Amino acid sequence: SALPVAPKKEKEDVQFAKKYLENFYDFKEEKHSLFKAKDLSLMADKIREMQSFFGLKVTGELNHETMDMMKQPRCGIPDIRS
Amino acid sequence: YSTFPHSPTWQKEDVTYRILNYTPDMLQADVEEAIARAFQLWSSVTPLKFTRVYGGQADIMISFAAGFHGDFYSFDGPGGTLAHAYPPSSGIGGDAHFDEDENWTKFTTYGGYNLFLVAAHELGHSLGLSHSNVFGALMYPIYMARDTRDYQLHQDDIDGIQALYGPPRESSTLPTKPFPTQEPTETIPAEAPTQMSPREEPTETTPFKPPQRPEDCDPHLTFDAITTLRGETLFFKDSYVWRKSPYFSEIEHDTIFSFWPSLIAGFDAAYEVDKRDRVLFFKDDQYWAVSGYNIEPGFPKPIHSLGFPTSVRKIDAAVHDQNTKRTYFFVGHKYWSFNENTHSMERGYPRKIAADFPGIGYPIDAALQKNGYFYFFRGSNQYEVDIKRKKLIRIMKSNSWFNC
Repeated sequence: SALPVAPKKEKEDVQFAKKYLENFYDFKEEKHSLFKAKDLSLMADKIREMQSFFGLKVTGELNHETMDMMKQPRCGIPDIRS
Repeated sequence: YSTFPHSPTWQKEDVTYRILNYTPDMLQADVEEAIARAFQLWSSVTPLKFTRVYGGQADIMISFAAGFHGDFYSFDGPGGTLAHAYPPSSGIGGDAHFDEDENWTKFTTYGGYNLFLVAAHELGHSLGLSHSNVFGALMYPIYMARDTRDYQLHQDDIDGIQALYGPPRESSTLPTKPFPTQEPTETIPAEAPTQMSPREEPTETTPFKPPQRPEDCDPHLTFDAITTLRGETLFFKDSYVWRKSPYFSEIEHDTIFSFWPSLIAGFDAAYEVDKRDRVLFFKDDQYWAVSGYNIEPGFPKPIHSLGFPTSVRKIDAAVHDQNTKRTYFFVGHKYWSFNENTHSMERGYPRKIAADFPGIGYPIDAALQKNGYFYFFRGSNQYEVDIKRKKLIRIMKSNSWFNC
């Protein structure tokens, strides 16, 4: 695996993570959802799925190592599909 | 391993492929060889045969493209997504696309992506495998720079593809081992043979064979140098690197060449100045500074520029104390203290190792600072020393970090 990278800004990270989970973990953001909390919960589920797939600590949070893993160069095929 | 929904496969053993275009990053012949080698990985463990065609429709169409290229998965510029491929079916099924915005290379280097490795992964998709979460498997979705000179499929990959196509036929005329790669003698630094006895100088007929990597739990395992690097711990022996990451329990095996191809194997010492994201490697009377993959310009530099007397020809080990910002250099039975803030050797040195670090002996092979302790490695033993009290706490096997 690549050498670890330097830390990044949080907001960018969230956007990056959303795109990553959409591309590779079948995450569908409900663009006009009235319930922000529901959206976040859905995303946390997908983060957990990704963390479990890569053997990371399953926290549902966008922590340092999860973001690092998302930033690694990789194949464009999804890791899971509905 | 995993397959695509409904496990699509090619309903035949003879599969054709066509290379539609090339990347300007590599010689056309190197692109063709990388792809042929990738196919050979899979044909060597299945009954499948791959034939290249030069026109018309092939089962697997291979192309390089950047950004939007006519399917639903646009590429994203350098890094990120490197390539993708489609499971077996007619039309786009089986096709493999490579992101032209990447820097494709024939060998594993830093800043480039080994086309053979990525192609072998994507062809796994072209044959029906999806991603595997087995770390180290070829079908693991993350690109892992590794030495591909004698690359073998992971058992998980073999289990997956044979679940789809079965094992190779007995009478198969194909070799069961991948054909030997072109030894990259032209790219290995001429100094590399220093690892071999003069009798084994590489000649046209004697391929260069690096020493085998010792087993992780070999009780006699010793190290040349050890350093931390952005939270990981790297153990060096000859050209091999053992990487211990706080994120994964497994030890990863790499080579110095795969990260820093221009550096000579067989370091004497290494240490990290964490606040500057900088690691220094020492070999003989020279030293290099790297930041991640990048070797800082102006290196190598002579070790005497650090303040050693000319009588010092090489150093045995080095360790940086993050709290005091001092780096200790060990040479024979003495050690020096270097102030990283003032970039100068401290007065009153060298001192005797035995005076300040009783019980650890010398010479020292490698040194590491972790969790408030120094670890001094001598042969197959390591000595844990409380940094503040400079008191020997315990003696362990050098490879105790490898979960042996």
